[in-house]
Amino acid sequence: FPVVPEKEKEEMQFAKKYLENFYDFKEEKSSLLKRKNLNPMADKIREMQSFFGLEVTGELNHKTLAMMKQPRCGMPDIRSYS
Amino acid sequence: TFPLSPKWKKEDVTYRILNYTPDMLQADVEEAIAKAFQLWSSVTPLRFTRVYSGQADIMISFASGFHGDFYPFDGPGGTLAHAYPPGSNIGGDAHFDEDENWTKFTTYNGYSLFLVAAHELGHSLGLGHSNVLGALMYPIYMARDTRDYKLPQDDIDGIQALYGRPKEPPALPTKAFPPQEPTEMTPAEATTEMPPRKEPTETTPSKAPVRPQDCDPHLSFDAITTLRGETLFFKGSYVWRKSPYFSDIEHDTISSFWPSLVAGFDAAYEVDKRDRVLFFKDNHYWAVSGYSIEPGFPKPIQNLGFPTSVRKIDAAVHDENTKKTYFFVGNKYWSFNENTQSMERGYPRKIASDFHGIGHTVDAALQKNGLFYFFHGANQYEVDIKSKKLIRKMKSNSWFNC
Repeated sequence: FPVVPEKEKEEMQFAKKYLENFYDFKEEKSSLLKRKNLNPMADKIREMQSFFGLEVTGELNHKTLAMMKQPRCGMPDIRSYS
Repeated sequence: TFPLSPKWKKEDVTYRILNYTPDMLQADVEEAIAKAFQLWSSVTPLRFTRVYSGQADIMISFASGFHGDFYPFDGPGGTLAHAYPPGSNIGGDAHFDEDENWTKFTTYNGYSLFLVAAHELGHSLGLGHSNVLGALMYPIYMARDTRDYKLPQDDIDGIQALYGRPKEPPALPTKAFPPQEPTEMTPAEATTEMPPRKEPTETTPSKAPVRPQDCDPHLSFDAITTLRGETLFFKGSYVWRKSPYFSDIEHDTISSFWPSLVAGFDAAYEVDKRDRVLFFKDNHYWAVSGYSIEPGFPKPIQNLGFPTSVRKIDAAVHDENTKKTYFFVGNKYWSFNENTQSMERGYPRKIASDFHGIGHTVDAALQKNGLFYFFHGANQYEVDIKSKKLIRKMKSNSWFNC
């Protein structure tokens, strides 16, 4: 469906939180990665898409977001709690 | 498994139920947890013993929000529970989010405590998540029939990689001495569990009905709604999607947008300002925002103010200008105030007395470009919203550029 603009920002926040909780995503503050134009969030989205057998695009498309919104266990998918 | 594959270095593991959810009878909570342990003891040498006081290896509790570890729960939906790998103190413990609706049976408006406990206890024994769809250790909750639930092979392989196979015939979880002290909590109000309702599955008659042709002159609809500028027409499990961005009509199914929703809506309408669409079937309704179903649904239509005598509605349409939603039932209609979230006084009223020229029931209703469209069978009636006067009559599928 068309995405309502403020919705997009909300969904990006939601996805960031999801990847932090379950895929050990840490938003890099350092500008180094930014200069290298590495997108750690896209990497983590790819990791999550690969885990769930989704098409690995690194983009937050609606199927990926819908999977993130499914009720689930609070344990990470790739790392135990510290 | 978890990194370094932590596991219990013994075969006798204890567990303690620290508190209960008010959603279920205590006995049902205890049975669900005992059954969950039995799943794992039946395929390993492990034996589980319940204790009623002091420290157990696996401490089981219900909590909501922040609850003493660094992983607060998140309200209804989302995270349902979590558990820690084998170890001392919090190691092995399992926490269940009290903000969920816990059920003894698998229903569509609650989570089976047995299924979630079986998954979490997998973590308490040292298993991580599986990406095998259908495995118990798959991270996403999959509602399924739990009456004679069998542990999937992927989970058996995982747990036996840690603990090996059972030695003697599968051991039932042994009960410890009867509690010396009253159980930890005063018995919560016993909630009588609804008997398991049939899962709302899509009606799958022996031969799936074929989608009618777009320009079939007899085409009628179950429900119609706008959604973020587009218009969706529903019939059975089919959706016709008309978008201002594309010229042709897209053909979809309800399950392609909302996999867990039943087919055969009775009514649907959008509250544009809230980016919210409500779907109605029988005496329940769901709210969605785009593809996401809002947590806590379905709800009974009586929540909107309908009397119990109303078992389903025929059609619904929202008027963005007045913030009123009209619900059509038989030859009457109600007016619902979206601001106050309550039915207006003086309703229901006869449709024919207010909407001149609409002398029959309404199958579906749509609000577009400041006009109402009432659908009845293969015809639709364009009505001016303000004067409620009939403007013209057309075929129901006139929107499909026939």
